[in-house]
Amino acid sequence: TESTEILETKISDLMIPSEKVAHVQNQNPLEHALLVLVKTGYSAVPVLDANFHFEGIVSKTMIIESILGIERIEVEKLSKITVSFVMEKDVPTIRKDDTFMKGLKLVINRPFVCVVDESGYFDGILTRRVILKQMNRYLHE
Amino acid sequence: TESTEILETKISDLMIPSEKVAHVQNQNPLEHALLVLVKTGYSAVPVLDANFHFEGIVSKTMIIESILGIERIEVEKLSKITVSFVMEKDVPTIRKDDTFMKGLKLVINRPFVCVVDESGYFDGILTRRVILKQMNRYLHE
Ligand SMILES: Nc1ncnc2c1ncn2[C@@H]1O[C@@H]2COP(=O)(O)O[C@H]3[C@@H](O)[C@H](n4cnc5c(N)ncnc54)O[C@@H]3COP(=O)(O)O[C@H]2[C@H]1O
Ligand SMILES: Nc1ncnc2c1ncn2[C@@H]1O[C@@H]2COP(=O)(O)O[C@H]3[C@@H](O)[C@H](n4cnc5c(N)ncnc54)O[C@@H]3COP(=O)(O)O[C@H]2[C@H]1O
Repeated sequence: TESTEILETKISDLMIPSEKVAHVQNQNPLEHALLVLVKTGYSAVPVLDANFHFEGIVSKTMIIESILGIERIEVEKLSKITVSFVMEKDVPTIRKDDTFMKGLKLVINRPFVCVVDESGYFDGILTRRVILKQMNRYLHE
Repeated sequence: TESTEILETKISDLMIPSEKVAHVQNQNPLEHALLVLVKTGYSAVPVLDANFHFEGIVSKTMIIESILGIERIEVEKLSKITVSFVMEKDVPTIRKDDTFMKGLKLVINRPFVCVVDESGYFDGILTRRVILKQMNRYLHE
């Protein structure tokens, strides 16, 4: 029946491949990460190491919170602190050959989830938008 | 059949009511809006006028972009510019008695959509999270 078709979609069919994903490196200064986030308009992007392995997520909120002092915004910290100090490391990831339902469950509480292979190499991201588009198509049948 | 049940859900059953939604007013200085956004962690929140009518959306990206000068970050602008100068006004809204499908279509390309009545009075927001949760329940039946 139709309803099994959507359930058989693989994450690899839905994900945005790594070459199309804006990302930063863990050793970049916060200044660089903030510019990437503002230029792309994204709220958060993946953080990779020098070997293209997934390390975590960095968001505008994490960067702004780290420079908000009691008296003033400590702008000089942006060039002194690296991404690795503010990024969130404890986030779920998913595999290319995982199921649609596993992807749906992971994006209920977060805007996107990173796709990695068994050695942690970064393959891309699965976004809420793609899951919602798939659902819209499915309900129209 | 089950599949009509989800389609009959009304937006009023799914939306976050206005009293639970963080928002700012159009005459607030940017400084206030940035603090609300950082304290709540939200990427963007609704902007209302003094009569609780919906005016638009303001995000961290809009605020940061407005203070990024060529040479440096012009922090002093945060207390000089009001939210009305940077907010996005041309955004879709939805009614309490609209259908689930209309809500689903509107959140495909944006994280949330504001619920207003026929006079523009702010009733709440419909978020992607709530739509995704509903989908997850529906696919499990
Ligand atoms: N430049 C743009 N062009 C068109 N639409 C845009 C856009 N920037 C944002 N949006 C829309 O706004 C949604 C939320 O974006 P946000 O940046 O908060 O949250 C984004 C962002 O943090 C991340 N993301 C999406 N695409 C990315 C990419 N190519 N590289 C890096 N991160 C990405 O995944 C989150 C969810 O993305 P999703 O597509 O579900 O949802 C996106 C998309 O529908
Ligand atoms: N304090 C918190 N506690 C728990 N989870 C949190 C959270 N802040 C963010 N999240 C999670 O991250 C998602 C994206 O949040 P974001 O702030 O980019 O984007 C949010 C935010 O801009 C706005 N939003 C959500 N709840 C709001 C509220 N009570 N007041 C004002 N704006 C709200 O709607 C967008 C979509 O919300 P949605 O719930 O679908 O999706 C949220 C939610 O799953």
